Amino acid sequence: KEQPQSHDEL
Amino acid sequence: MNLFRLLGDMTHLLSIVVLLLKIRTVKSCAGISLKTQELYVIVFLTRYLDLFTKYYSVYNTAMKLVFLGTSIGIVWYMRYHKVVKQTYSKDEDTFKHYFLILLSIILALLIHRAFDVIEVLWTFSLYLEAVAILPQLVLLQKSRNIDTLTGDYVFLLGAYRALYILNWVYRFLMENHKFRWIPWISGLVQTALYADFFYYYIKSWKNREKLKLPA
Repeated sequence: KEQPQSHDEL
Repeated sequence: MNLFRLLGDMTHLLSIVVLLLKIRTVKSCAGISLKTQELYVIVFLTRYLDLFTKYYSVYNTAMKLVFLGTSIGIVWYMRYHKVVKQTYSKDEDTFKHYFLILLSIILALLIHRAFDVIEVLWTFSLYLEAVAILPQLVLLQKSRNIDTLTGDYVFLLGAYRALYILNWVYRFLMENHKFRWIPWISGLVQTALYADFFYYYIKSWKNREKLKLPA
């Protein structure tokens, strides 16, 4: 669930 | 999105604009490492696979497409454009970049958060991006004449990484961002590689001299 925190970066 | 992240992305974008300006208007890629540029294509291809699996925002999707498109375009110009390819400093672009790919593959297989295709490739892209500038830095060191656009390009690339560190500090303190060792340590290594370049870039800028790196 918390994964996007760095995957949303470029 | 915080200010540091936005400034980081904009600096990254600007670095590409500067490089394209050199390639398209000056019609030259002298002093630019094709090896570094090819590594960036691999970085973006492996990192942005989630374009097909996950949606974040219009901004996120658009930026990913821009980075993919421009990096492929730059490599195309350097390899195939009949004028630009002749300006390529091939003899000085000697770094063994396959070694960096191999190293990143091994590291990503050993150290990752989850063992699935997207996660391992994403981790690989972080490791590879961290070291992708090395062929470029080696080429700069060999170049007798570093033109302004090339110097600015590398400076902007380094500034983008430094701003991303500030972005992580901000997210950690203000947005309850958890510890993320893999991107943070890769990012710190990546930024540290620019330290020497920053020093000489700022020095030449302060003294209004031409940029020159000691061999």
